[in-house]
Amino acid sequence: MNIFRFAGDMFHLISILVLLLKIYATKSCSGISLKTQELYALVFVTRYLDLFTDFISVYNTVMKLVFIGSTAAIVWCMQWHPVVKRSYDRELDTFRHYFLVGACFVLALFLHENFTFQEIFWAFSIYLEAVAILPQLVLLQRSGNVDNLTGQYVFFLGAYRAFYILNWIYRYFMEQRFSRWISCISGLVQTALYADFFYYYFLSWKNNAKLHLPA
Amino acid sequence: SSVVTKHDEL
Repeated sequence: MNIFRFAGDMFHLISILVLLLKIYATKSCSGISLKTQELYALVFVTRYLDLFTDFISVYNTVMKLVFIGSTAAIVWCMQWHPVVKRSYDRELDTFRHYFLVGACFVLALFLHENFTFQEIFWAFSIYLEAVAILPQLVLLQRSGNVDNLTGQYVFFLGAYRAFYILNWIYRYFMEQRFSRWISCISGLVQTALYADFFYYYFLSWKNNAKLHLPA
Repeated sequence: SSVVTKHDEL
């Protein structure tokens, strides 16, 4: 565990807490893509299959449970909570995310570390996480202005994977055996997808203006 | 034996 990875995990945790705060405090999920949340729930479930078989550390196990639990709670809230579900932008959140699931699964069948059930689902979850933000970014562009908490949610989510890239660079130089190419390349693609969001987020912060993404 | 890469990252 190095500082970059720990910071990345904390940014990831903060992003989920910001989202939970927004939904709980405003009792609204406008501007949030349910499809992205569903993809993240699938990412965590398929990545943490080893939750009960391999024990790495208390931190590792607790964080896995928190990620699975919080994302499941967000998906539940957006679909079933009587008040929150009314504010879901159903007609804007129309990204066909099943294609992402299918494409990532086919890719995982070809590109994986070992051809085992667990490894294929692990590679699948890595590829899916890279593209899981797409429905959310598309929704933000369609809904035009972005409210602060949603903007911070996407910002912290991007920062988390960016710090993981620093973590992989650090591990590449510090450990003789580096076999995280799947995570590394997928993580680069994932962070690149946030690049334009970061650009507009920075502009809005610099001009102290409302975050507005060009349609 | 092929060292099974433990995924110690989240």
